[in-house]
This record gives sequence, structure tokens and C-alpha cells, in this order.
Amino acid sequence: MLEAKFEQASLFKRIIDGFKDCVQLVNFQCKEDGIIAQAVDDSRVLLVSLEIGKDAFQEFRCDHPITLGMDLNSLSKILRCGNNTDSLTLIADDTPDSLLLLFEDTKRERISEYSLKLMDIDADFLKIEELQYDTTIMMPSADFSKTVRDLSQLSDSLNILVTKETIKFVTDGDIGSGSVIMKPFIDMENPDESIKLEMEQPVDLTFGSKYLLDIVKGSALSNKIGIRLSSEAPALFQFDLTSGFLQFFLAPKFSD
Amino acid sequence: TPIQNDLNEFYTII
Repeated sequence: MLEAKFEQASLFKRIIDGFKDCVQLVNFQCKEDGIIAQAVDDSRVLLVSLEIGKDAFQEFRCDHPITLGMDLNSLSKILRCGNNTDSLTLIADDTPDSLLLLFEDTKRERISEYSLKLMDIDADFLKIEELQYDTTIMMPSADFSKTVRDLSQLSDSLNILVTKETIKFVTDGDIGSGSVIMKPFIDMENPDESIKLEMEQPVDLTFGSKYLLDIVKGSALSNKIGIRLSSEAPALFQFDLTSGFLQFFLAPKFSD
Repeated sequence: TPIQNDLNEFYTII
């Protein structure tokens, strides 16, 4: 039996909105310590890894491990039916063929109940090795989002270069070129506005703009984004939850 | 033009 109650439906909505545009069919694995999911996009370039720890829920109970195979388009339709401030409880039995979603508006004593048919999804699970990254950046997710959206207009590739004191985003396309340069700084009054940079080695990596545009949709989950880069491995973009995270692993482009 | 890698080049399927 699974009973997982979000204090506000908006959290689960923001989580699903954060990655529903790049993957469609996803297995959610529910265990006693929370819910995890992994899915790869159709082009096998972007991997999404989600962990919602039990502490992110107002109440959480999962007696036996359960896998919930869901079509995110269908799930989104149902999530739109609830109000953001409603509580949302996910309920499933031990061998479920559907998931019950219960929205409760306690002030108005209104309860809405939806059932989502589950699917058997045959998905590969990729083993992600713990990596030593060359560079770790922590920055406001809004700044990263704006930079990606701005520069992506000019080209289907975006270059991220990091040296000791500088993070540089560069694009060069048919209509012109652009760059945004940032330097690490600490904002004492608003720590979330700070930009932190830990650099072991400089990096110069190129990514597909369309994948970065998918990744920045996770910005509604957190004011900050962690970006970990290595010249030898996919980049890791991470949004932290109060308990858990939404991670995107993105394979770089290489010059031929 | 840079070529897009896919994740299979980096990770194994388990």
C-alpha cells in the first residue's frame, strides 16, 4: 500500500512540469524511504533522475516496493484538475493497475478524486557512476534559465567555458553570436543570488540548446541550480528539493 | 559542426 500526501499539490505539479516535456513514459519506484524515477529522452541524450524523499511529503507510507508506470501527459491532465493549494495524496495498492489521486481543499471541505490508469513500461535503467567533476557551479536558476533562453535563440548549440574566475556561455549561429560572462560572487543579504564556482580543471563543453531548454523547465523547483561539468562525461544539472532532487544528465557534443 | 553524443557512450544499461 502506498499513501503519499503532499501538503500542496503545487509541489508535485512543479516536479512533473520540470521534466514532462523531455520524457513521456516513466516508471516511478516507490519504496519505504520515498519515490525515485529515471527516464531517458527518445534521442538518448538526456537522462532525468528524480528523487522525492519521504520528508518532502506531509505523510508517507509505502509497505512494499511498488512501481508505478505513468504517461506524464495523462498525469499532467489530472494534476491540472487540482488547485495548487490543495493537498494531494497518491494512493495505490500493492499490485496496482491504477493510481488514485486525491485533492483536498480543507478550508472548503472539497475533495476531488481521480484515477490514472498505470502502464507496463519496459525502460532501460542506466547505471550512473559516481564521478569526479572538473567544475561545479552553483548559481541562481533564474539566471541560468534566462541565459539559456536568450542564447538558444541564436544557435542550436551552446558552449560553456569555465576558467578559474569566469563562467562564459557562448553561442554562434547564422544570424549572429552572443556571450554571457559571469563571475563568482557572494551576496550576503540574498545568499541564493550568489554564484559559487569550484574548479579543478578548466572546461570547454558544447551542448545542444534544445536539451538545455528542457532542463531549465526545472527552475520552478528551486531558486538555485547546481551544474557539474567534466570533459569526459555527461554534465549534471541539479535542482534540489527540500528532500530529494531533480537531476538532468546531458551528453555533450564533441567536435569531429 | 560538433556531433551530439548519446548517453550510451558513457553509461551501461543495467
